[in-house]
Amino acid sequence: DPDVAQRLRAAFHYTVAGLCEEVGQDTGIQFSKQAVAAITEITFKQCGSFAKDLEMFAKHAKRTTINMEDVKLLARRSNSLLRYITQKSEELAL
Amino acid sequence: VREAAARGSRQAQTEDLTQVDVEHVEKVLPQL
Amino acid sequence: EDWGLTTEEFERWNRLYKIEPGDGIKKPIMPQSHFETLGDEERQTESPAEEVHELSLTEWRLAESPFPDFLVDHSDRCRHFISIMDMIEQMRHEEGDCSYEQKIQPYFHWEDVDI
Repeated sequence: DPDVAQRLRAAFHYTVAGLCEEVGQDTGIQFSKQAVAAITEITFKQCGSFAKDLEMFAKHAKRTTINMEDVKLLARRSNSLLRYITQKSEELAL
Repeated sequence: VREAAARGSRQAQTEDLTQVDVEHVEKVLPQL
Repeated sequence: EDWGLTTEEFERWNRLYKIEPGDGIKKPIMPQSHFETLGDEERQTESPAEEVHELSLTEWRLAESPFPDFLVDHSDRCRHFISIMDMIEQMRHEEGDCSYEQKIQPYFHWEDVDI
């Protein structure tokens, strides 16, 4: 349903604007509306890409449920990101 | 999102600007 | 049968392709990327004595449409990048109001957002 996708995008956009504002408060820097829009679109599409990857990882492991190990696989290309995700995973497990 | 915003901020700061414009996002986009 | 080069192959590589210091050829490297928001221990430092040519990811960008391909078409990641560059190009000259925001605004519902 394209309307659902657009609603999701709008909610995403709102959240991104809030996060940019937070970063801006830390740095004393503002974000133009166009910059917020660009970051929204970058990350929204990237989430779509993540979703496809996660589905493939789970399927490859013959599972129908995506789990934390699949998420860690997403982060495999960066040691620092993988470490961060793993730490979060352990916190959640606790 | 935070990483993109932080890198955009860094780029704007490098140019002595107080606002992140779409050009700054463009510049950090390839590495991001 | 073996992954390593044969003697003849090695000799050919050594003669034609190997880049030696003093050849006047700079070793091409990718620009280093690091995280702003995470503690990043992945910074690698090239030896200052080594001649390197840092490739530019931005100097040659004309990315509104994909370049011709041959046997392998452009990946989703590539198409994503192109679409974002295209979007940025369209927004570049906007001042104040953002067309993206105006287009998406009618779809916003407070109940979709976790306050």
